[in-house]
Amino acid sequence: EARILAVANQKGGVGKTTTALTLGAALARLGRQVLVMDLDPHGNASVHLAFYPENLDYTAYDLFHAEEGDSGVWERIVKRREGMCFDFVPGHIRLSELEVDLKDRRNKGLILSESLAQVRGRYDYVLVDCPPHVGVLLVNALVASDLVIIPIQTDFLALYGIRLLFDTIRLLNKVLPRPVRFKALATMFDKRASACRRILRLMRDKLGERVFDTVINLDTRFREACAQGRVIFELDPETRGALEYTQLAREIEEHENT
Amino acid sequence: EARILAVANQKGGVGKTTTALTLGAALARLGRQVLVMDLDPHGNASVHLAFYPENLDYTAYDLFHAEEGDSGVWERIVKRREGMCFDFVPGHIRLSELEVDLKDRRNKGLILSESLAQVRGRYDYVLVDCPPHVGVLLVNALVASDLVIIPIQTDFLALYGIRLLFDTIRLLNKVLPRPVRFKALATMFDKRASACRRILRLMRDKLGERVFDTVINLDTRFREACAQGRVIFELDPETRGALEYTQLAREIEEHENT
Ligand SMILES: Nc1ncnc2c1ncn2[C@@H]1O[C@H](COP(=O)(O)OP(=O)(O)OP(=O)(O)O)[C@@H](O)[C@H]1O
Ligand SMILES: Nc1ncnc2c1ncn2[C@@H]1O[C@H](COP(=O)(O)OP(=O)(O)OP(=O)(O)O)[C@@H](O)[C@H]1O
Ligand SMILES: [Mg+2]
Ligand SMILES: [Mg+2]
Repeated sequence: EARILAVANQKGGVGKTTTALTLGAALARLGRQVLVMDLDPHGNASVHLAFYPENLDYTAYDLFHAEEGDSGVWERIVKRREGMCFDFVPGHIRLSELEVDLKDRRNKGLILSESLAQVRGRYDYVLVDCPPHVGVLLVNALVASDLVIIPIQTDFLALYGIRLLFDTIRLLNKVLPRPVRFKALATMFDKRASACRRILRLMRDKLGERVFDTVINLDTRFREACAQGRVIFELDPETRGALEYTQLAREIEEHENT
Repeated sequence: EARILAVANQKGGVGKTTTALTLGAALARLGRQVLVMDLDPHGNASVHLAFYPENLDYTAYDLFHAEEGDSGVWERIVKRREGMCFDFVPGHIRLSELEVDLKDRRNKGLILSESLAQVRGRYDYVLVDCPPHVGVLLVNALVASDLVIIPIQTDFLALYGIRLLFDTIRLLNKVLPRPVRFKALATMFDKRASACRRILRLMRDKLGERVFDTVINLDTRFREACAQGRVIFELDPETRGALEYTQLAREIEEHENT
């Protein structure tokens, strides 16, 4: 049964989408069955893979308005494409309406979790790309997750800003049957910046086991890949960024087996 | 009377806060009277300057709940500090409540604009740091602005994502007495990435005059400055990043006089 990995951080531009897509590809390249879901109304992961939400009839949005027990919704929203190493559920701007739409709905935080039960048997991993926003979409991802990967941009503000996410997790832990598990991932790490190195040390001191050993360094190739609608493996599997995400995939696999 | 510069982009992590603080400092160093306002509930600009919103009694939040004609509110919220080259209004997490609080209030988009009238006479420039979010806070900043500076991270997704901001501007232009003026600023530019160079060319083709000549390159020193709670001028006024923001300040000054 699939392990659900939410990729979350309410700060923008820290590498959530890049991590969801690249780690998803890395796990697939290790032979795993992977599904990646775009839960961001801005649909960056979708656009990255050349799925243009405004042209799609069925997206992640439909999950939240599906009739109970409608198993057909997954058939409609999962995209498979020649050459793509993972299955993909695109996002849509209408996801932003859910904050209001679901306002009075009971158990609105459990919708994704319950819906995922229908497809968990088919995959080894489901990665969920989250919006940079604390709200009903993020809560759904956190509740559904077995692990929350928190990309952090090792600068002072990033560390300060992460409290918001921890407050949300702490709140959820009061009501969930099992606590939300998380692990921080240093991204866009700039070895030359002593601030980066200091803050990474601080993170490891404070969070210990809850920081991945793998660090994703700044790598120009990520932007290049993004501009070409590819993940970095398709651009150059030997570039440092690709190797680091593969190392992260192995780290996640090992943890699975301990 | 002050020229109001909103710094806006609904994408996260593109350099809005860095631009608001650094450009504010650059204009001040050219001898201008400058006020910088933090309109982001996450309060990054405030924390950057070591103003911790949770410890403050008066912040930008108070502007939106002030009694009409309460000129005392500005006295309470403007911070001046030894060594700071501009005046500063801190943000607060409670700003995020305004979306709901102001839901039924008439002319909720005009609050900042009307309030700023009380202090515009004291400054040459007011810079407003906006949250990465389309909502009532952003609309207030756009409506109040004489110019919207849009930091763009010259990658494919950034260009695609900017349509959301343009949609908002187009909508506002239908109801505002004068249209919202904007100018894009390429930030975190990576000369080595051909994707960056291509997208900058694309931007200049499509937007022409509406792109600043100045380009802000990737510079490790920005993160360093951020970690030390300083703007880059205090760290090293000769570093490329500092020189580029000074160049941007001059570009804005020139345009003022044409
Ligand atoms: N390790 C890296 N080195 C250099 N650039 C990177 C790296 N990781 C991501 N990027 C680039 O940084 C930008 C932001 O990354 P990304 O979109 O993954 O962040 P995000 O957290 O998903 O943003 P948002 O909050 O807007 O969803 C993109 O242009 C991406 O290509
Ligand atoms: N030109 C630059 N070169 C390198 N790093 C930069 C540059 N400009 C900003 N940064 C760094 O990038 C990170 C994000 O910048 P910043 O906080 O200004 O973006 P933002 O758009 O305000 O983000 P948010 O949407 O979360 O408010 C910060 O760590 C900042 O120090
Ligand atoms: Mg993203
Ligand atoms: Mg900011």
